[in-house]
Amino acid sequence: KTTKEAKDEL
Amino acid sequence: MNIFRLAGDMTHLASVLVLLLKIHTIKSCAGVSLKTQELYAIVFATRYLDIFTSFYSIYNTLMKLIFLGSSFSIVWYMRYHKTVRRTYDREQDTFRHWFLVLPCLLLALLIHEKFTFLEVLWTFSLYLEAVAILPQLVLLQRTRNIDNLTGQYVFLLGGYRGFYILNWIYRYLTEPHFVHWITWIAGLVQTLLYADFFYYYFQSWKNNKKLQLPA
Repeated sequence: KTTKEAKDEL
Repeated sequence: MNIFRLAGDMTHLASVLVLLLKIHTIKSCAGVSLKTQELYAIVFATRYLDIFTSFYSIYNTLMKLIFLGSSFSIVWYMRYHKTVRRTYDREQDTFRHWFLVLPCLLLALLIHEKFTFLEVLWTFSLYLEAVAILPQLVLLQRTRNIDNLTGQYVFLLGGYRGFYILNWIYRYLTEPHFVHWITWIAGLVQTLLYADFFYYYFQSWKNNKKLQLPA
């Protein structure tokens, strides 16, 4: 989940 | 999304627009490092591989397309546009940027959050972006008179990741388990590389003098 989160950034 | 990240993205977008403005209107890329532009094209190509597989928001996808499109078109302009390519100082822009790509790839193979193709390339893009400005900073040292647009471009490009650092602090404080050391350290190194540029940029702004980096 957290790693996925980081991908919402450019 | 938080105000820091939005400020970061807008600053990043502004840097790209300033550069495109310079190249497209005055048809000149004097003082701009093609090596840095090529590295940034690789950064975006390897970071946004998930653009077709995962969707976050219109904003996210739109910005990815803008950064991909602008970085590749700037490289195209500087390499192939008949007028622009003549203003590129090839003999000054001599940083061996391929020597940056390999160590970043090796480091990404060693240090990453997950050992998957997308994750390793994404991590590679973080490491590469941290050092991508080096050819440009070296070129600025060599170019005696730095024109305003180029100075503003580098200033904005350096500032955007600084806003991202504030964004990471904010997200760490407000979102449980939001911990991404790799991203944070790469972002910090990237911003620190601009430290002396920022110093001389503010000096020139304060004394209202031309921006000149010491040789």
